[in-house]
Amino acid sequence: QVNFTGDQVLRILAKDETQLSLLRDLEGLKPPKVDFWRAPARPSLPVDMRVPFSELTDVKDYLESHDFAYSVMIKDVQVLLDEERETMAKSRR
Amino acid sequence: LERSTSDFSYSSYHTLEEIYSWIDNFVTEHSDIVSKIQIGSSFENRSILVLKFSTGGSRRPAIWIDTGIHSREWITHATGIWTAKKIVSEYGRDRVLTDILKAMDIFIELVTNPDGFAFTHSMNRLWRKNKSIRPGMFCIGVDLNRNWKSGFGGNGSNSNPCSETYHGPSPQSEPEVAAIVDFITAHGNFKVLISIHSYSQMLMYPYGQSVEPVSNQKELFRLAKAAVKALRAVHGMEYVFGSISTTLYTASGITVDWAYDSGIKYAFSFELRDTGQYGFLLPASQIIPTAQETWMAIWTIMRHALTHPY
Repeated sequence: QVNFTGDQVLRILAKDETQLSLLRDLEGLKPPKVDFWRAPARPSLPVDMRVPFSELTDVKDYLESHDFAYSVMIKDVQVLLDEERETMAKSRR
Repeated sequence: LERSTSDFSYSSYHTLEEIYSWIDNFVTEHSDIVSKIQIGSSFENRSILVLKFSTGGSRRPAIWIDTGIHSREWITHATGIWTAKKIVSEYGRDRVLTDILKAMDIFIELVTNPDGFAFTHSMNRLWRKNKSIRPGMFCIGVDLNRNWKSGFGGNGSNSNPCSETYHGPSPQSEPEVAAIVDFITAHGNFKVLISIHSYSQMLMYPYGQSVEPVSNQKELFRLAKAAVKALRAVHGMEYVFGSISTTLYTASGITVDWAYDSGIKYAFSFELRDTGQYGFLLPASQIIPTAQETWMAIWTIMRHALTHPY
């Protein structure tokens, strides 16, 4: 099982197309640093991006250096996954 | 394994084995109206199953609903299962649904990407693609919603096998897509296709591959508007609607564009709720309310197709 402890999902509001393409640049990195849950589409739509714990500092620095507005939608992905798994086990019992 | 559908918890997430076991129980318990069809096998050789709801006749005008083409979108499979149960429980009680099933057949493919779905339970909960591997492909999996012939390889899909929107080596290269294409093409009388994804509360229609409006754009706009109104009336969930390319983004090689170009005038794609907090990890406590509201939108689309034969 892949473990997502410490991974966060950031919700980002891109101001314009320039900012959107800066986000798209993140997708092309090898190996990929982020996993888009809601891909960059248009300025009116939020972008949701899962960031591995190991990349969090770099990615947040990148966002802040380019003046992105963002919030933390999920503070720790693994916590939600553990809850999901426990709920499934309880239901099965 | 679940013993019968009455023991099955519709407000929980389930494994592939539990869903396939539920399908067998469901078909046994409702054999007068439901049957199970295997339309193919996945890349890792799992059965690809479709539920057929029919009250008789042959090659009747038909409605296609698929869930789970992106395996991490667990709310879609759960919504599909609840919807199947709703159909059998409302048949004979809901006049519109009864009229629909007197004139049309409904086909539901609950697990459109069985390999990916099994992988989300065993190894990687956030896996999206299928599990195909080919010589020279240094990453696993193709995005099944970029592998369709219509607009294949265009903008909004990726030729990099490591991308989450990798379109695959050629149109319908993936057995999970080819199985649906072969089945719908051979049947030849589908009038509605609904492909259910999550998340972001949207109801969309073709095209994704371009901003060019489809010929019955006005009709689809009105129908989508009515459907999201019916959906909102259940739990107040607000959906946006419109064509994929103008509402969300450009996406090529997608299911609903292929359906539309194959003559299915009522082709829709849902992005179910996440309430802005959970993304793909929607808690199981929201399965029932999500399924209830989605049902009213599906019901609205099916009723329109019944009263607007073509």
